[in-house]
Amino acid sequence: SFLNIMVAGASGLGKATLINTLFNREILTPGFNEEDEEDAVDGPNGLHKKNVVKIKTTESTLEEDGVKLKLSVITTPGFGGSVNNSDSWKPIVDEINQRFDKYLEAESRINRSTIEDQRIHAFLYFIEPTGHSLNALDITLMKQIHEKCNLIPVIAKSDTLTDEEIYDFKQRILNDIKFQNIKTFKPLDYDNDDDETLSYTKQIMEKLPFAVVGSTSEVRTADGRVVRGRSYPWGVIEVDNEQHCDFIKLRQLLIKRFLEELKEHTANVLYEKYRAEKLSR
Amino acid sequence: SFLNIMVAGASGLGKATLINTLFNREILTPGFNEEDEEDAVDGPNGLHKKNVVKIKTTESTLEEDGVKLKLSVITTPGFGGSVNNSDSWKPIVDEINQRFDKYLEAESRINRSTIEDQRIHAFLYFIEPTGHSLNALDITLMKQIHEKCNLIPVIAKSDTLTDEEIYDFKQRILNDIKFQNIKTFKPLDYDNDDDETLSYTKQIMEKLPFAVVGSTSEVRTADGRVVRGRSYPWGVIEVDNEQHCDFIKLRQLLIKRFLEELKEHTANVLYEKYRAEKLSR
Ligand SMILES: Nc1nc2c(ncn2[C@@H]2O[C@H](COP(=O)(O)OP(=O)(O)O)[C@@H](O)[C@H]2O)c(=O)[nH]1
Ligand SMILES: Nc1nc2c(ncn2[C@@H]2O[C@H](COP(=O)(O)OP(=O)(O)O)[C@@H](O)[C@H]2O)c(=O)[nH]1
Repeated sequence: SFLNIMVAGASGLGKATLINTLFNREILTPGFNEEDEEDAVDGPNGLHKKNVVKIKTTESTLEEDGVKLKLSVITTPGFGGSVNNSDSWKPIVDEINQRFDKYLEAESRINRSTIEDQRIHAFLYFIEPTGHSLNALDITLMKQIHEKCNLIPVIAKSDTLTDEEIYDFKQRILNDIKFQNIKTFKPLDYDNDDDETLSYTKQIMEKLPFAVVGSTSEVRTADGRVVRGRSYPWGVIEVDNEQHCDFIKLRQLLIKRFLEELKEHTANVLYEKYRAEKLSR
Repeated sequence: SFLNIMVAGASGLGKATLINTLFNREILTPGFNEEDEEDAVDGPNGLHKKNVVKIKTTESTLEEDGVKLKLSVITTPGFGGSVNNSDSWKPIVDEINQRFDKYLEAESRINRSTIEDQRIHAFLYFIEPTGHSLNALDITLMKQIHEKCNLIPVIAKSDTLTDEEIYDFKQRILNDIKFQNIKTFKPLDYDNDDDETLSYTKQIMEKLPFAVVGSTSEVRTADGRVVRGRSYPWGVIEVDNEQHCDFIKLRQLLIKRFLEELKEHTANVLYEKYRAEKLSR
């Protein structure tokens, strides 16, 4: 099996940590990546980065329950990190398009037996936990990519927000998404799905945008259990505890439940739309 | 007594909440201020705000232990909220300069008996708790204002960070500040200060940048105490608990200990520097 996930959002929102938490492996390097910051140039006004958004691809082969997963994680260091972010969405859109183009070119060859699917199957967009609503850059980016890949918005570092604040924040985000006509990933409901399947799908999708917390560190809770989480002087937040955050639901969506559907929707709908538009120009 | 505090940083960093917590009064309105967002204009690329940074002044008269404090809080809604923030520091610098100009003009009149001091005595800059380091906009803004007002950087919503992360983050911020030659407020040590005073000053200032948490809500702790704080499913963070955050230290600096020194340094050093430069042009 294989999966290509793109991950974007401002620096320091726990994106690397969350990917590592999802797959329980050190796939990306969290924390301050010096090389991603090296385009900062000191000017007379202070710091002016060259407004560079890089695209980085990290490939890993994972095995779980005897099943191999060839995972490709595409990250976007530099996004949102400049004083002027007007063009920061462009390298991201270019990357998505280039992967479509590669597939288009491969599928039009005579020998097509071994096409490698490098298209983006899922786009995780990380929203800063301000508690207010989407900001201008969030909306700009999401509108640029929502018709090219399966968009899954997440609320980053949601341990910053109380349960009440998460509820209100999600309402405002969903209102913004509706107002801006932004399409987020929606699994198909099949007529022959049983009630249990429909209910399971509903329970996952009603959490969107997913309020996530990530951690690969093991910590001890007050009642002595060892869990993946973050330890504060006032308590321990548990990543795998559904009372604490939506991590489990996001993992069910991405890996357990809708992995094939993410790829099918990319291949049958999003790619076909891109191909039709490109060939009819 | 009187005090003029300017507060700046990206939207949703808990600035309004922190001011209300410092003075235990609903001085500013926290949360999503619709009127601050009304300059968002929907363009072909998605949302393009008119890049407007507004300057808002809120005045209140507070009384504590029979002492009256005439407080003026100057906020900067819109700062950092656009896709292109290249000029977002300008309205802030203009405001500081205008207040210097007003004083200069008042002090050169014949009748100077009732000059109202509207100069900025303290500038609280809120840093996003990414855990990484200062970003380009932080550095740009701080370099523009650090020689015009007493700069006090704070780490916003520090309950996002574990104790270890706060320690590392503070080191990186202080390194950035040193590298960029940014001056932060530093109280004078007087030769005749006793050891206790010097030690008290040191204990406060070594916390800079202050890792703050704000809340005016009262919540109940696990052991039954009622405190100002934030209640999460995994625990209660207490604003006035020095094991949880640096709030007490910041309040000691601003209100209890260095209020007069902040004003004196503004009047005797920062204003005089501005006046000398202006008159010699
Ligand atoms: N509060 C909180 N901090 C987190 C979470 N996930 C990661 N962090 C911390 O945030 C910092 C940045 O994480 P990183 O994964 O490098 O963020 P990235 O720049 O978006 O890839 C690190 O100090 C992490 O330990 C989370 O869910 N909650
Ligand atoms: N985690 C956390 N949230 C906070 C803190 N202070 C305020 N908030 C929440 O952050 C949101 C924005 O606060 P607000 O004061 O309006 O931020 P402002 O836009 O910077 O003035 C509100 O939901 C607050 O309850 C804090 O210290 N920690």
